[in-house]
Amino acid sequence: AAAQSRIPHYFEIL
Amino acid sequence: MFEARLLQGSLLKKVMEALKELLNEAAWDCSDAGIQLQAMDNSHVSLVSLNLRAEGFDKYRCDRNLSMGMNLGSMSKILKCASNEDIITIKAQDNADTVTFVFESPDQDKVSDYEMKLMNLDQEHLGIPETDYACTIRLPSSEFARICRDLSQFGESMVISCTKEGVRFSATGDIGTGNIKLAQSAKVDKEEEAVVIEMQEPVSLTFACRYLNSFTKATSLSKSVQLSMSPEVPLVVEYKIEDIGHVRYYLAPKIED
Repeated sequence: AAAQSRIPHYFEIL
Repeated sequence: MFEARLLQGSLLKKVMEALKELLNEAAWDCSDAGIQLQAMDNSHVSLVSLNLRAEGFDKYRCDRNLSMGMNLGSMSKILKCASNEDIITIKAQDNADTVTFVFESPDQDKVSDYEMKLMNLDQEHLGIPETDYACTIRLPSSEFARICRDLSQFGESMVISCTKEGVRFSATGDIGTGNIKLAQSAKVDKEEEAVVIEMQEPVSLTFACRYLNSFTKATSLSKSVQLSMSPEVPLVVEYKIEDIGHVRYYLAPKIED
């Protein structure tokens, strides 16, 4: 099954 | 002093509908340029980015930058008190702990004001880089809403595949499989009814239907919606808001273990 990834994985926290 | 007056108050009511299912609270960041909001849903799977430009307001004044933390459930209750025809003004003093919403009927014979407590929100801001996406798909927003609703019946996830020929939305579950293929429009009378695909390379990604359905709460803001995809990055679902701005949703893909 596919796992749900999370937004902070892709965008840098400022 | 902050003051923003919107002749078409119904737009703010629609914006609230577009936000409140995903977000319980959010900071409204006000500057000279306008109002911006960026927030992730509780599970950090999606991110909402709202931009309302100062020029889109009938009157706009922002003496110093301020960030107003609002409970969106409370704000939604207040905006329900405004009629669709009302002019809406948002006002706050510098460093205030409240914000005031003023609703004027079009002929000015009824004026209501509601004061709401602000919240201290310590929210993280994410830097979203300008990206050239491998595929962008523009389609009628009502069509996209219909596709998300229909395919949600089949499974929790939806595969969106874009090729030169068109875009395919698929979902599989216990009852079977649903596939919806949209071809690029050959000829359309109205721009907003068109399906337009721009593709540098084919992309196929899997997304949770639940979030896509939440995004479609923005359908009333715009006749068309734009989907942008690149391999292994979040999908962007953008609804333009007339002459004033946009709401963009970013959705992290599901990835094979």
